Amino acid sequence: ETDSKHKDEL
Amino acid sequence: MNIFRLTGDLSHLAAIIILLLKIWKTRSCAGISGKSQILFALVFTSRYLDLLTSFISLYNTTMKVIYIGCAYATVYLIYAKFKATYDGNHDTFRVEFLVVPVGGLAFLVNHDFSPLEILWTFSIYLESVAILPQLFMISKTGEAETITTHYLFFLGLYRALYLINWIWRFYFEGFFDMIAIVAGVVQTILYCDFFYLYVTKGEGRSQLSIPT
Repeated sequence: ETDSKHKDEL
Repeated sequence: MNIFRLTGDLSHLAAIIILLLKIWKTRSCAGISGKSQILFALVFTSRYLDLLTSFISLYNTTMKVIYIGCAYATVYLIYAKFKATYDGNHDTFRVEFLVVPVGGLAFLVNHDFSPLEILWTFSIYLESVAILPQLFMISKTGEAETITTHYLFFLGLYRALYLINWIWRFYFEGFFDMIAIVAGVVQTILYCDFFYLYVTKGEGRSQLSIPT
């Protein structure tokens, strides 16, 4: 799933 | 975390520190677009609200706090402490023409219609165009101090490195975020003209002169 992890980026 | 994202973050941090030190040391913000700095402060504020809701890593939290702190410190130096040196006559880009369309787009194109996600999407779209007032100001004055060009170089480089990071993550993790990638491509393209001038005219000139 794309947006489960994108919040680990600044 | 991969080397491209790490060097990207460090390049971004370098840009932010270079600008803050330039203004602080020279006690002047001549040639700096206060409008772009306000947009960057808005980008960090709307993107890093998750500081209050989730903890990802010490690195993540530390960098977010540094970014937000430096962004507001820079805005403070420009509009309060060294206001006398602010070149308002050349910093005339109509930022409402950026914020309104970007705000509308964030409502239309996003991953999830939740407040935090909309704000994150807004910050991604806004960041891709936030440098326009600065580039516009340089095109109007026709020149930029060398230190300002280094600031812009590292700022442009950071998102270019993030593009490589996203290629890396897609290939090795199957992760990709189309919104961040498209906005990142737009953002990096906006710097291409500047990169060309920075590389071709960077050496040997005290001032970067952009043909108006």
